[in-house]
Amino acid sequence: EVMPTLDMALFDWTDYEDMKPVDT
Amino acid sequence: LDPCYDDTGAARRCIPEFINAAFGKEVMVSSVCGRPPSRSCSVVERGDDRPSVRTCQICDAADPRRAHPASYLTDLNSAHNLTCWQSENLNTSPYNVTLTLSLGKKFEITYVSLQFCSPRPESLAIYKSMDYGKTWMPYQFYSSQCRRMYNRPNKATITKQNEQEALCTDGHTDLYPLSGGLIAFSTLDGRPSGKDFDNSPVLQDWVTVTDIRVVFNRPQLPRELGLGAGGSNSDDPASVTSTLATYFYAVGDFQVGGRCKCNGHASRCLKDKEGKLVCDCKHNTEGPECDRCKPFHYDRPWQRANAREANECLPCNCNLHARRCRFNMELYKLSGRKSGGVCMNCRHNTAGRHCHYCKEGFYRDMARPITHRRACKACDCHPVGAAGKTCNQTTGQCPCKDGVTGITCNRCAKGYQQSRSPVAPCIKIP
Repeated sequence: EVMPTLDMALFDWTDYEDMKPVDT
Repeated sequence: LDPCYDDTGAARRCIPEFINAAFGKEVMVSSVCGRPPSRSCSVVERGDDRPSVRTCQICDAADPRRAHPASYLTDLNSAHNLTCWQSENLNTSPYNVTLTLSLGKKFEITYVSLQFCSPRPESLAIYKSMDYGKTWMPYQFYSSQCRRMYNRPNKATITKQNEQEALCTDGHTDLYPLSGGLIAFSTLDGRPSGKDFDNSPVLQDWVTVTDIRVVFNRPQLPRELGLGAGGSNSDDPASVTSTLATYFYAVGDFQVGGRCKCNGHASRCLKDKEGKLVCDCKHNTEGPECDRCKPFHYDRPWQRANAREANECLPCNCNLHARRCRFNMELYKLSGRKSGGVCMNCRHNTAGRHCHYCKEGFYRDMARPITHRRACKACDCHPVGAAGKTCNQTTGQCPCKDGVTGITCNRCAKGYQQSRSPVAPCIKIP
């Protein structure tokens, strides 16, 4: 079973702005 | 057919031909007769027990038939048409006259010879320069009074400890012949390491010259002439000048025999764009004397070629990913004196002294040879799923956070699902 790739839009970046990729 | 390579293309020692390096070159002289025109007289032997006779000539620099310019020192030496350079008359002490020959390049010389048209000087010195005339060092002295003239013993013994020492000898200083006498200095004669020249850096240095200077310090003095009525016990040649002969130095041929110095890495010397003589270097060497390795050929240190080994410079092994390298002696020694090249500025995302592995953040694409420009691929680790940006350089596997899988860590593992937290992107399904 192939799992779906991680969906960047689902992450909550509120507390992790410094980790957020530029193109997200 | 290149003498620097054998039939199989392997490098071998090569050397330029042996020549008279002085031939056709300009000699700077401190004195030349004929300005203004002057009269000089000499004593000529006639042989057959007949008495010597005195002959006089006019030297006139403005008249080619009566001129004795410096160019006659190094022109074609023909017995049928002997041309001689001649100094001014030596009327008063000091009687020093200097000849300076610039070869314009380093040569390894075997001899220096002078064929005289006058009696040979009683004292003369030969000096050499290895730096185009900036500094000079004694090469050889000739004098019937070595200690008095040059403060050196007559015919000192040369051992391996003093092979770079100039000797003084009273040979070649006889008055006779009055004309045509020779002074020939052999640079290696009597020097113990001469038989093993290849392995003697001292003698290789000893025979290396860029310039030769000959200084005539004193002519044959009257008491030594012993010419009867004209002779005198005076030390002053002027005392007999008026009665018998004038004193001057005259040389018909000045030779410097040797080879253009190329350290065994060229078979000829050529003139460059500026007209300077340079070696036509082979074996991946360069420089006026092939005295260094060409760029990117620093895998072992430069060495002179010898009969057994060409010692050619070898290229660094950078797998086509670098254009520059440097030599590291420690690595060379550690390799058993085989390889010391270190590549610089490896490109195409490679690293290492031979650009032989992928730099951090890249991994090796095993489907391509290391020499391929795309042999290293970016890790492309997922910005959230991976715990770092550096992947395994062989497999490309990125370090994944807990519950994350995939080469780039871009998926949740089986039994995990995506969360909303970038810190823990995959959580166990309850």
